[in-house]
Amino acid sequence: KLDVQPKDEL
Amino acid sequence: MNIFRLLGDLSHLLAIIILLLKIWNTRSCAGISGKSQILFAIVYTTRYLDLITTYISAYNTFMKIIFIATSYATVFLMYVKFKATYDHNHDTFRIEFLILPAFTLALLINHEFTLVEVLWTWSIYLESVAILPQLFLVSKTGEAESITSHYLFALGSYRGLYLLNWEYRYYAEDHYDLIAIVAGLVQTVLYCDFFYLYITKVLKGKKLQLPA
Repeated sequence: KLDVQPKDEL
Repeated sequence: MNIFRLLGDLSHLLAIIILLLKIWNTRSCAGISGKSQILFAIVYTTRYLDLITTYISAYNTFMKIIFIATSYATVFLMYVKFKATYDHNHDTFRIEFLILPAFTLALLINHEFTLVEVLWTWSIYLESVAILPQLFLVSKTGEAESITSHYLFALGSYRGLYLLNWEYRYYAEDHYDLIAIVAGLVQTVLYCDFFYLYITKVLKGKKLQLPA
């Protein structure tokens, strides 16, 4: 799974 | 949130605190690259634009605000408040040679061709090389104060710990982001030479001094 948005990392 | 990710974030936070305290307590930014700090300010500004559009968690919002605010605070201390102590003669790395290629690469290789996504990708690429002016400054002067070495070690460890976090997430959550992983690898590799010197010299109480 590749999530473009939202980013949960910093 | 896994332990590697948390340790990575804390290491990142520690690096920033060490740097700000060093500058504030000694009233001097000698040995610190303002160019690298400008790059970090660009990195956090472009990466955390989603602060205004997306809510993830209180932790996420808090850390993003801290990273953005402290990066500007550092630039302010170096270029305004303690400008007289800034080592500009040695801080001569041309940052446009990092900013422009990173931006071009972000235009070419990204997950989605939208403004926010391209800016996020740019920030990831730029962060991976943002420490180069600092390492260049250290190599030019041939040495670094211990406190600067601790700062660099904490800052370098942060992405290294993120690599472990990504490996964990790949297996545990079936989640991965190739752009972040490859850039994170590059970023960590750039620190390897420094890590070696830090472990063999600074931790044994010696000053970080490069061989002539």
